[in-house]
Amino acid sequence: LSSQEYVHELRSGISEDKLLNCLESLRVSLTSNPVSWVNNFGHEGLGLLLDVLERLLDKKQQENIDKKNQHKLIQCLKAFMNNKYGLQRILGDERSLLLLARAIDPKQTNMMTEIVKILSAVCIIGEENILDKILAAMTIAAERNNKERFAPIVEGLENHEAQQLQVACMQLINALVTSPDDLDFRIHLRNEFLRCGLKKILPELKETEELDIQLKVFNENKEEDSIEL
Amino acid sequence: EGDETGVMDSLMEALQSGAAFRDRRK
Repeated sequence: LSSQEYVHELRSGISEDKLLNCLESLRVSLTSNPVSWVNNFGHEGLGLLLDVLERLLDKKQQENIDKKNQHKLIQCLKAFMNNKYGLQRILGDERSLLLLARAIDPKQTNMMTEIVKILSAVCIIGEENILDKILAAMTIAAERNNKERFAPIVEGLENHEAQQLQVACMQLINALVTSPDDLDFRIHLRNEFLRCGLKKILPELKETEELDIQLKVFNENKEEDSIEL
Repeated sequence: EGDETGVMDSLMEALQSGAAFRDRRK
């Protein structure tokens, strides 16, 4: 399919299995085609992808197919932003971060792993006030479910049956907590995570070998900050 | 240079290895 044919399909309001097939084909095209193709698709395609994701997230009763489509959409967004052009377009659309944060669901471990990795990557590219945008998106998303903004991340970190999710969540914690230049803000974010449940589970996390690198980063930065303090 | 793909992949590798966090503010 050409990029315009995908745009037409997405605009036609297809859903369920037809949408899933279209999105899987789009994911492959976004991954394998040159950036110019992604560029062409992106003009209208990004907005349409976000529209579909928003529609799925707004559905009161989410069927299994809806969750599959959400996951496929996240994979399309990741493929789309895997180049400088797509990344700039995603960061340029304020809905992107909010919809990514809203799609975080500790019960859907594979999708949450991918979302959290995307947010961590976006957080460390050094784009101006990106940290504030991510925190704002997480706050708004959490408030919709009457939760603290970091609660889903700590919940993901506790899931011993999903080690990839645990690693991704610890990466996001490190990405967020090391972002501020201001020492007080770094300490504030770290303490917020600790209060939100991280303090209680840190001792048991040491048992998980896959987390060694991220826990080392977390402790080193905590140490550096207390010395600076 | 704008046509370079793999931007997210390399960011994610830097996160995975911990390299992303070394001297983040220097």
